Amino acid sequence: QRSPLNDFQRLKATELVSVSLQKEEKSVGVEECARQCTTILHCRAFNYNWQSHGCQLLRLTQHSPQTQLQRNVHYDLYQKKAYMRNCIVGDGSSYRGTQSVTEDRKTCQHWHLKVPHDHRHSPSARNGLEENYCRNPDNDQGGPWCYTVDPKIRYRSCGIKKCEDAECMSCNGEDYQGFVDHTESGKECQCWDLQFPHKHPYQPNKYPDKDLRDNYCRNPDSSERPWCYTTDPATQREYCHIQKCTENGLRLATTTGCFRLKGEDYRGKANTTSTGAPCQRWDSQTPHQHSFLPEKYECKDLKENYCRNPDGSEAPWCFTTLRNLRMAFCFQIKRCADDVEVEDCYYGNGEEYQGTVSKTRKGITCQKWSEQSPDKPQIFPTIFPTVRLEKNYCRNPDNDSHGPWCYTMDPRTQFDYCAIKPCAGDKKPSILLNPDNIVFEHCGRRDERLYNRRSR
Amino acid sequence: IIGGHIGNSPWTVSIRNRKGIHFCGGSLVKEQWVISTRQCFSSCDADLSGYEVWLGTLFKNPGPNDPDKQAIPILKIVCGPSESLLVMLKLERPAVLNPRVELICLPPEQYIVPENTKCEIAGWGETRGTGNENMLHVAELHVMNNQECKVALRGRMKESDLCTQPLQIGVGACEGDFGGPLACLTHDCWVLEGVITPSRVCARKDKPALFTRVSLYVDWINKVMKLS
Repeated sequence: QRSPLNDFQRLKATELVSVSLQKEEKSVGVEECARQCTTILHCRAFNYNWQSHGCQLLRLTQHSPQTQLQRNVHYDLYQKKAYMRNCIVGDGSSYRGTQSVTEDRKTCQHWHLKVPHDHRHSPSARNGLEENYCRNPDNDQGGPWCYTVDPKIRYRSCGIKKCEDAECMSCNGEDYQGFVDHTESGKECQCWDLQFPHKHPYQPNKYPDKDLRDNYCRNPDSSERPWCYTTDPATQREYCHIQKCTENGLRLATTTGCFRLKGEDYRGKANTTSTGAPCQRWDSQTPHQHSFLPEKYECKDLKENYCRNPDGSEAPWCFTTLRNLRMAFCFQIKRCADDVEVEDCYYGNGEEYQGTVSKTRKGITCQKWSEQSPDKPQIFPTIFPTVRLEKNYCRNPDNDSHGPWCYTMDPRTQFDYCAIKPCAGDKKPSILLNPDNIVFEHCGRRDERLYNRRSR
Repeated sequence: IIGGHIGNSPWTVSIRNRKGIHFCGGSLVKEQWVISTRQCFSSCDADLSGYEVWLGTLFKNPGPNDPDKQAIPILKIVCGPSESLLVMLKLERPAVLNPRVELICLPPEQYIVPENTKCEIAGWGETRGTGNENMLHVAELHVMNNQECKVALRGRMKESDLCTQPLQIGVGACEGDFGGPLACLTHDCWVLEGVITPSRVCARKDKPALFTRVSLYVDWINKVMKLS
């Protein structure tokens, strides 16, 4: 069940190019391409063209001289992990990285040189003795080493850390981005972008912020520790052994009365759900059993029965004391205002506003009315000659009832309202109308018999 | 929905997180646009990759081969005017309309729904023992005059709120229904007059229920659909 892709690190939408490379692609599946590269000693990487299923085996990696990573949406670059990791697995005899100094900062001697230190290790493709990189050709328990260029010091360990020690995890390791790819019982991890041997919901494109790369241990679901699906069909998932940082890492600035974003930093005392259901204490297992034990989630402040968000849900939540309602959100907690401070005011709808505020309520800079990017305006100066659509100032050319607005410089936000508020004392007249003739087209109709037929 | 019945609301959509779990409701106003509430989302430029809108099914957890279910990824979120607490969700592709997936009408700008107008709320939220937790439920409510509502709620309402009449038995929205529609019948068409907003007690007896009055934001809704 093990995929040959497990031996590679994938760089998406990237192609490795080099002047010395001829573009020869064989049409095979990506797994077959990986298999071929694994069995060929000189192969260190491959470009895979997803459009043509073209496989280009490479003797080079991105660390080789005269190579270059080039963005190409049709390609993924797969490079052997041994060449990419800056940490070691086991005794590090498979290490093929590019560190060339010892742990006490002595420069390494080139392996093909016999001076200043004579030795019997001849470079070959199999032992990977190239340049003056740290290697472990004799399976030394101390890991990769090298002869030094200092005549008085023959050799030294390079002090390259084991992957499980190279990067520690804080809290529950949700932000762990290290290179451990085996579970604590030694099982190899399944690649996150594969659905075998275990089918799972954690597809990397659905979780862009979780760094679900290759088959490295991660914690996308706020478990106790980083984990992975295993390549053993009999074991779905297991925790990985990763060193804990001595410090608890950078703690979030906490909020008490309101919450920001998903409310992972909320530390207030709300203890009912939006609709008033009382919360269950986190240290209790009744009426609902759960795994969010306060002692296992030190950074999450699971105190009393307060609403918290220990798992990256949509908002603070809690288990409830109602037997038939396991958990519910505490949406009644107000969101902290994320609007910027206003700098000016307007009367009416602001259609006469001639001020110079040029940022939105979220603080995004306005786009010039005369510019065509990042948004192509449908409202521009020549259409509204009577409105002074100057520079990037907030205006209200279409008499928007919610006030002056502008196109923004953020491509994700076409337009937004500005950091201006109605002037004090400018009470808008009641605007609720009651039109006599209303006509609706192509909406709001349903087949009333549909559900009844089904129920029968 | 508390005190409702299993029913058909082809414009009510289920909003799902990356694990496919329902967490809020919404209303389909155009093939590629859904309206919901701000409280359901982390920010106005949240990365919603992996989040989906499910339409066309009556079931909260439909089987994998449910032929009626459409699952459409959410492309982007746009927040409404600050006091509105509304959001619009643009879908990655248009929903396919059929008898199980329909558009709800938008009210005319600034329109006041007449008192006593028949309305419905719909959702896959909690029933608290009053129904089948796996089915879409619908409950009937009637519009209440704003002045009377203000008195009943001792002033705790805004002009941008819409009230429905209190009932002596508990009927109303509950956990998981937030963001869903208050659809009212006008000239034989169902119109999105309100959006179910959080921070309300589930189906409180003898108290009016509050919704965001959509007619005040129709100009914004049309502008977003036109410009985005």
